[in-house]
Amino acid sequence: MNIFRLAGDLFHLISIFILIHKMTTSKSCSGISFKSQALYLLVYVTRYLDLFWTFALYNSTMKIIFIGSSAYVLHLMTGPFKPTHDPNIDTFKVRYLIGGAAILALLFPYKWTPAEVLWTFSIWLESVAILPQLFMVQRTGAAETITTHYIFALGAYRALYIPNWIYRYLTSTFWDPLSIIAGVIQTVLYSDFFYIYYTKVLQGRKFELP
Amino acid sequence: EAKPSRHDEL
Repeated sequence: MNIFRLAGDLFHLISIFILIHKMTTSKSCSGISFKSQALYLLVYVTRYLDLFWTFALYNSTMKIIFIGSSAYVLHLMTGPFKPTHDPNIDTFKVRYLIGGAAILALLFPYKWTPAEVLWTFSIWLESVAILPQLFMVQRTGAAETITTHYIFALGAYRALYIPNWIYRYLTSTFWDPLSIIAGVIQTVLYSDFFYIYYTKVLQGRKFELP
Repeated sequence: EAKPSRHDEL
């Protein structure tokens, strides 16, 4: 563990908290992409299969929180707040994301075992899982401030993993090329969003695309 | 911390 990874994980927790807080206080999931949320649940379920055979207090607790909160968000979106979700603006074709991640996972896993292939699938899928959400924001041309805070916190999580990987490489010469490539792609996808977030939202203006 | 592994990250 190092400070970058801890900070990244905390941002991840904060993002989940912001999302659930937004939905429960406004009793609405407007502006949130159901498709992105469903992809995240798929990411966590396929990556954290090792919950069944390894235990580490910090990691296992976080994994359970991520799976549980993700399932809870989907429950809110399909149950109580379903009327506030507009599928007509959530139209990103996720089959290409799932298909692409599946192909990469089958071609280049570290080992050809079900758990390792699914782990690799989850890494690639996570790197692009935000796209339906960003696409939705782009389509509507604006987003509620709370939604932008959510997307920012989620992006900051993977961005902070980059210094974590540099630190791990320097201190224990450990590196995992797959995670790093996918993590950098993921961060790059957020970069436009980060830029607009910094220049608009943090200066107290509404998030609107130029 | 045990042997570094990619599975020790979230």
